[in-house]
Amino acid sequence: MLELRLVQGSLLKKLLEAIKDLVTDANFDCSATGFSLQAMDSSHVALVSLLLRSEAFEHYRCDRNISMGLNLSNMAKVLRCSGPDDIITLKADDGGDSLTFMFESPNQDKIADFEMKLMDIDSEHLGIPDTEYQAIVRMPSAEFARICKDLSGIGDTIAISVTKEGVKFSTRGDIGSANIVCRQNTSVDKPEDATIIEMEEPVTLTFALRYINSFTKATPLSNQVTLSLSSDLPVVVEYKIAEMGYIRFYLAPKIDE
Amino acid sequence: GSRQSRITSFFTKK
Repeated sequence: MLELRLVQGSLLKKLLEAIKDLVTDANFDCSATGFSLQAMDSSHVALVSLLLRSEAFEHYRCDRNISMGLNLSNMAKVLRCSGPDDIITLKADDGGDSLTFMFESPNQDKIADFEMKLMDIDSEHLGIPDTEYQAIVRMPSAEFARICKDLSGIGDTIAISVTKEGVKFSTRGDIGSANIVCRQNTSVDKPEDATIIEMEEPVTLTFALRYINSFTKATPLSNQVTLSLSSDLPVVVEYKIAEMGYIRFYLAPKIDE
Repeated sequence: GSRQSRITSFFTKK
């Protein structure tokens, strides 16, 4: 028996909006730790890993570890039927072939339930090694989204370069080139407006911009984004969900030949 | 030129 009650139901809605265009079908795993997902895009260039810890739920009952295969685009459609302040409860029976979504309005005057059929999905879990990154950049997530959107009008790739000067985002295309430099800035009124750069060594990596742009669909989940970079390794683009969990995107770099 | 690497060449199956 699985029963998960999420008072801030909009979190689940935002998570699905963030991943539905990147991944088609995926298994949601439920265990004592929480509600999680790990999946790759169809080209195996990007990987998404998300977790909503059990503490994020008002009520969390998961009698045994369960993996539920779902089509994410359909799940996003179901979640779009919930109101912005609805409480969302997920329910599944042991050995059942469906997942029920229950939406309760905050004043309990409307209750809706949607049942989705589960799918069998072959998926391989990848082990993500612990890495000491050469550079870690924390910045406002809206600023990062804006930069990626602006650069995608010019080119198809993004070079992210961290030096003592700051973090530089560059692209190049038929019409020309663009460079945007953000410097460390901690003298802000609100901590979420800060840009913090921790650098062990300078690092430059190049990525396909359309993936990074797709990751920024997670912007509504967090005011800050963290980029972790090391030479010749996938970048990690992480949005922390308050004390409740995270969504991390890993993107394989473009490699010079 | 540059080539797109795959995530599976960095992270291995559990």
